[in-house]
Amino acid sequence: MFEARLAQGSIFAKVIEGLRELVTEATWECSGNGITLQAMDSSHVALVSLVLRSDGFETYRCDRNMSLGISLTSMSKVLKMMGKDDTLTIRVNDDSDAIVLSMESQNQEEFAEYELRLMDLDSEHLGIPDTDYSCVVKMPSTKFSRICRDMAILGDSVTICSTKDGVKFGAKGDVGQGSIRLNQSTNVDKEEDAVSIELREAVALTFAVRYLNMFCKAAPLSNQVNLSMSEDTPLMCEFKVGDMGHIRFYLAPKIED
Amino acid sequence: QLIQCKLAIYYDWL
Repeated sequence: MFEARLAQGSIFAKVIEGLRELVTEATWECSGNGITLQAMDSSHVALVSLVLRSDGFETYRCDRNMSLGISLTSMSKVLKMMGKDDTLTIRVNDDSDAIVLSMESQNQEEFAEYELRLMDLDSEHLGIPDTDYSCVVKMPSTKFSRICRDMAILGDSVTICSTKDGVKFGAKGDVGQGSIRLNQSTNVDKEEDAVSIELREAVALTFAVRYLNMFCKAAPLSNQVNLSMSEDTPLMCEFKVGDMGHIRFYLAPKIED
Repeated sequence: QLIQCKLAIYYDWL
């Protein structure tokens, strides 16, 4: 049997919203350590890797390792029925072909239970090599979302140039071109508003802005986003999921033909 | 002309 309870069910709903544009169905690997998921988009240029550690759940029980094929589209629809302060329990009974989502209101006056049929999905776990990135930009996730949305108006690609002083996002297309430059914060009251850059080497990389905008669907999970970059290496875009884990998106850069 | 490569090229999955 598998059972995991989250006092703040809305966190799980945000995780699903963060994934479901990039991947519509995926295999959840459940073990004693927690839940992990790894999936590529249909064109194989982007990958998402999710980790939710067992100690982040209010209660967690996993008697044996399980691979659960789940439609994220359907799960998202079911989670829309959850109240914003509801507690969420995810359960898979032994020998069952369904996952049960139970929602309980904070005043414990309302209980809802939904079953979603599990799917038989092909899955293979691909290893992502440990990378010592040349540059890590940390910035407010709302700011990153706004920049990606704005850059998409100008073109299909966004070039991210990072130096020790700042990071510049630029796009050009048929309608014109533009860029936004953020300087490294020197003095901020709140850490979550800061832009900080750890840099060994300056980088300039170009990405399909459409994917960056899909990654930004996970921005409500975290005040800050980490963008880790090296020349000729996929971008790693990371949102923390509270203290319990993270969503990491990987995206191959665009290169000159 | 910019082209989009697959992740497999970078991560030696081929």
